[in-house]
Amino acid sequence: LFTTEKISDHFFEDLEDMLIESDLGAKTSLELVEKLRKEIKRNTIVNEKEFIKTVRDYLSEYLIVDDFKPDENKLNIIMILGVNGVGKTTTIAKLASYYKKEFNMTSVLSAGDTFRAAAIDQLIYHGDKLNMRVVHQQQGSDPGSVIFDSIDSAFSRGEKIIIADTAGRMHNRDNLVKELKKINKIISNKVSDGIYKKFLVIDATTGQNGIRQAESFNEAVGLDGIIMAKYDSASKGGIIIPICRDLKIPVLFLGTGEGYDDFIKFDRENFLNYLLG
Amino acid sequence: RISQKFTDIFRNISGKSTISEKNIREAVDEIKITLLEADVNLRVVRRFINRTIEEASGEKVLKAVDPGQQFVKIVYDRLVALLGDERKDLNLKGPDTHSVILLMGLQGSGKTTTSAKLALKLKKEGRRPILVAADLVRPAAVKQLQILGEQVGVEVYSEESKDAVRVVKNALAYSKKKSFNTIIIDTAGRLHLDDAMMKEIKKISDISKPVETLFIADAMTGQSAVTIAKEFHERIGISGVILSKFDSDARGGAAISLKSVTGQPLKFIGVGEKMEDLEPFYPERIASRILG
Ligand SMILES: Nc1nc2c(ncn2[C@@H]2O[C@H](COP(=O)(O)OP(=O)(O)OP(=O)(O)O)[C@@H](O)[C@H]2O)c(=O)[nH]1
Ligand SMILES: Nc1nc2c(ncn2[C@@H]2O[C@H](COP(=O)(O)OP(=O)(O)OP(=O)(O)O)[C@@H](O)[C@H]2O)c(=O)[nH]1
Ligand SMILES: [Mg+2]
Ligand SMILES: [Mg+2]
Repeated sequence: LFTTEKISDHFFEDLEDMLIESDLGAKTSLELVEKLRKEIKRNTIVNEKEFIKTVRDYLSEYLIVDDFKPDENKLNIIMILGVNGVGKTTTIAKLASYYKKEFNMTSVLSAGDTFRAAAIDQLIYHGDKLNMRVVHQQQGSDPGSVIFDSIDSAFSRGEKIIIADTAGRMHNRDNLVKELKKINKIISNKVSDGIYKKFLVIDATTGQNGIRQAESFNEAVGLDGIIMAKYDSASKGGIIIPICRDLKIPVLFLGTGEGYDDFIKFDRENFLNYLLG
Repeated sequence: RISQKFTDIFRNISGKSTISEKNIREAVDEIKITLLEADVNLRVVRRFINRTIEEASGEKVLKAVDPGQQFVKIVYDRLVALLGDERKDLNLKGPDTHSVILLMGLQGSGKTTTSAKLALKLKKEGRRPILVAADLVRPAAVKQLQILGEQVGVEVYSEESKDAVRVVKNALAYSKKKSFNTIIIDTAGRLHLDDAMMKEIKKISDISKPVETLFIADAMTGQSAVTIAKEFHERIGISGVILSKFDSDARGGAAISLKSVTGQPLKFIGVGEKMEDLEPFYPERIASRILG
């Protein structure tokens, strides 16, 4: 049984430190600790076990977790976007592999990164390995046109899932965001009675800029979900918490390595266990 | 913005009254939050704060007409001092001998792009660089470097092989034969947690004896920058850091964390995807960005 005296400031400081070091951000961490201090004052927490549980509950509440199973009776198009180098192309391969394993559904991969050196080659490599078709044009071609073609060809062949790669882009580069909006418009217009999802990929080692990324891209094209890659790194990926809480965008998957099987559905409990050590 | 916050904190202090401990504490809390929100590592922030308090409690601020501004100046100057380093140029040997530059870092941090940028820069400065494609793990990595090499007009040494150490060995022999004086080695992205990959890069470093072992870090890296850099520095040895993707709107606090944990200079920043987008590192620029 403990009282407010027993829970020393030290205890709150340690918790605050842990949250900050997990990339929740100073603001979110301080707010959470403040909430806890109030709970302690109201004597609604009576022992250490309850304290930990309350922390978990708050964090759990901040997280929004979701799932996406493609509709077998419609054309599903998933656009993958995000800043440079976060893991988009690799995540596309993992997602395609996942849908094959879980639902026995094959995907068409659309090589929408027509800009970066060997981006198309990289996706073609994955397509080969996964035995899935890659729709591509040559380097430098218009990404909108590649995706347009991908939708046409998938539709005519009765294929059910298209996963579209896009070039990495900084959310503060207006011309690149404009291009993304254009691609988004093309897809929205073309897939009016299909299912269209936009998933942002973020890097688990990202700091507070992750919120800026999610915010900007959400504002630009609207996001249906987040995939956090490189969760196998030393980072606890805490940035996902303020993203979910402040922007109300669900997190779907975690990338846990460079192989196709290094891909898991986001699990709230496991994530919090690891976060809280 | 932080200068406005400090002005507010010290607003009611005129030239003759003294600044209270409370004012200093408030100002220090503001710095702490600013630095944390800029992704400077918590422990690094603490050390920085402790030393800053001493200076802030001193004569200069206490007697200043505008203590808020004085406070900002102290913080800014200390950040610049922390980030600054005279050794920020590449430390290469003379042009008639071989200098190896080894690039390493986490997955996706910008190594391949940066190696080509460096090759272009060195070529423009009159050196004879060659790029070595030692990432044999990532799909199309060799092709990526070959394309970039072609773009900057620098030869790329590559082999059909899965053995990066062997490729580097052969590349060194080839470079000697063909009198390239600067050998830039691009390597696979790796986690410090991956023992096999850390052993690989250690081997590459041992056989190539680089004059520069550059750690390429993403400007948006958060708190774990310290853990990562520390491991790479202790196991392999970092001689310099390049912060990539600085054209994002990331505040770049990782720069402070990296400098403070490795003690090594920040040499360049990547400011875009084009081959010309490599700039020298200016501590003043980074400091004002971190302070927002
Ligand atoms: N350890 C680890 N590495 C990953 C993960 N996901 C991707 N990577 C690696 O991160 C690097 C970048 O991955 P890409 O898929 O090329 O990233 P991208 O977002 O498509 O990059 P750009 O197209 O250049 O913007 C590659 O080396 C991948 O193998 C992950 O979950 N864990
Ligand atoms: N905007 C911007 N993009 C950059 C910068 N440096 C690299 N990039 C991009 O970041 C992505 C990853 O760059 P790479 O050079 O492939 O990174 P890497 O470290 O070699 O990746 P791995 O080999 O998979 O570990 C690519 O899309 C690059 O074009 C930079 O300074 N600014
Ligand atoms: Mg990609
Ligand atoms: Mg690379």
